[in-house]
Amino acid sequence: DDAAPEKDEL
Amino acid sequence: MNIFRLIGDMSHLLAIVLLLLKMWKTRSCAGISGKSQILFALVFATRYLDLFTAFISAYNSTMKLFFISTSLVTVYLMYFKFRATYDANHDTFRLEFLVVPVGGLAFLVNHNFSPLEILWTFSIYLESVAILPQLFMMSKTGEAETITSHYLFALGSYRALYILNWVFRYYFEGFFDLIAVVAGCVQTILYCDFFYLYITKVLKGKKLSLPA
Repeated sequence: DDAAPEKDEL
Repeated sequence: MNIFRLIGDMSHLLAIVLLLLKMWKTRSCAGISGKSQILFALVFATRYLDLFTAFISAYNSTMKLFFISTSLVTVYLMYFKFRATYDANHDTFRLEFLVVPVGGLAFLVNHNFSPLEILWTFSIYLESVAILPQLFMMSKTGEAETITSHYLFALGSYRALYILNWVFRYYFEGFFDLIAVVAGCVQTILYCDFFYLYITKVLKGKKLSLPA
C-alpha cells in the first residue's frame, strides 16, 4: 500500500 | 492552488448555480436527470467525509459545504418541490449499472485499503460516470433547454480544467494522482460529443438538438 497522494482538492 | 483549479472550481460552482437558477426561475426540472443529481449528491457525500477531520483551508471547507448542501437541495427540488415536472419517463438509466461496478472497482483499485480511501476512490470513479443518466436522457428527448446546455458546459469544463491543473501540479509540484487523472479524463471524454454540439450549435444561437 503506497501512501495515498494528499487530498487537498475538491 | 493554481489558476486552472480555481477556474475549474468556479466553473463547477457556476454549473450548480445555473441548475438551481433554471429550476427556481422556471419552477421546473424538465429535461434534468434526477438520477444524475442523486449520483452527484452521493459523490460529494462520499468524498467530503473528511470535512470535519482534515482542515485544508477556509476555501476548501467552504466549497465542500456548498457542494454538499446544494446537491442535497437540488435532489430535494427535483423529487419533492418540483416533482410534478420531473420527467421520469425519460430518466430511465439504471443507477445500479453504475454504482455496483464503480463500487467494485473502488475496492479493487485504490491507493490504500482503508474505509475513507475506498470511499474517496468510489467518489472519484462515480463522478466520472455520474453524468451518463443526464446524457442518456438528452439522447432520448433529443434536445435540451439552452440554460441546461450552459449548465452542462460549465459542469464538463470544470473537470477538463482540473486536467490542466494536474499537468501544472505534476510539473511544478511533482504532484500526481493516477486515479484522479484517469477518472478525470474519462469524465471529460464523456462530454466531448456534447461539447461539439454546444460549440457548433448553442454558441451560434441555435437550440441544442441531439441526433435522437
